[in-house]
Amino acid sequence: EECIHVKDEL
Amino acid sequence: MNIFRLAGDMTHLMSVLVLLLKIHTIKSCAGISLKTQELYALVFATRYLDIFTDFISVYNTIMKLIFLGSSFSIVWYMRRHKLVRRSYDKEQDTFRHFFLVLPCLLLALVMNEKFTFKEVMWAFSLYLEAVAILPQLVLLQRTKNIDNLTGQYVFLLGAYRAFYIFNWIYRYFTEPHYVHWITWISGLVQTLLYADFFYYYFNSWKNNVKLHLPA
Repeated sequence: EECIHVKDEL
Repeated sequence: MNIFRLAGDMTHLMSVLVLLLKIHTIKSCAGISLKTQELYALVFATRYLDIFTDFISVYNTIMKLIFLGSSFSIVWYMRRHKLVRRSYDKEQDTFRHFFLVLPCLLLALVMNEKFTFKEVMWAFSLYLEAVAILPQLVLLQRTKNIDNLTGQYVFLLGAYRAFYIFNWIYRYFTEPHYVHWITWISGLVQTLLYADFFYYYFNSWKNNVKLHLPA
């Protein structure tokens, strides 16, 4: 399934 | 976290501190574009919408608060502080940043990872950050003498995104399915916009002459 990437960068 | 990203974040932090130092100590914002500062405040406001909902790490949250706080306080200083606002170059800082915001918003509505408010805002913040420096670069072209702090500020601001490009390359090779075109393309465009500034900045540093950009 389409993975929304975790926004772990600033 | 990798060394490139840490270097990028620290360089970004330093650029903001250099600017705050300039404005807070000598109470001057000569050569600084208020338009760019307002665009950066908008970039952080739209990118850090999840600051209280998605906890990543203490470091992440603290840095977000620093960037939000500093960008809004710089805008406040340049707009409200009676001493600082006097040194603001209103006549020269005429870049209509509305023409940067609108295309970025339209692009974000079309190019995003998912058509949700947060994702569209996140894509918008990346596109906007890529072009946010333009009013500042235009202002530098117009104001002949660029003081050291302003030059250092723009240099650090450009360098941070260059470090991030190395971070993305590193993560691409070390993390499976780490592919984020929106971030990569925006970051690349952003860094390329600084290319000519870097060229003149490096030359002025090498020949030990005052930095000035050709008209």
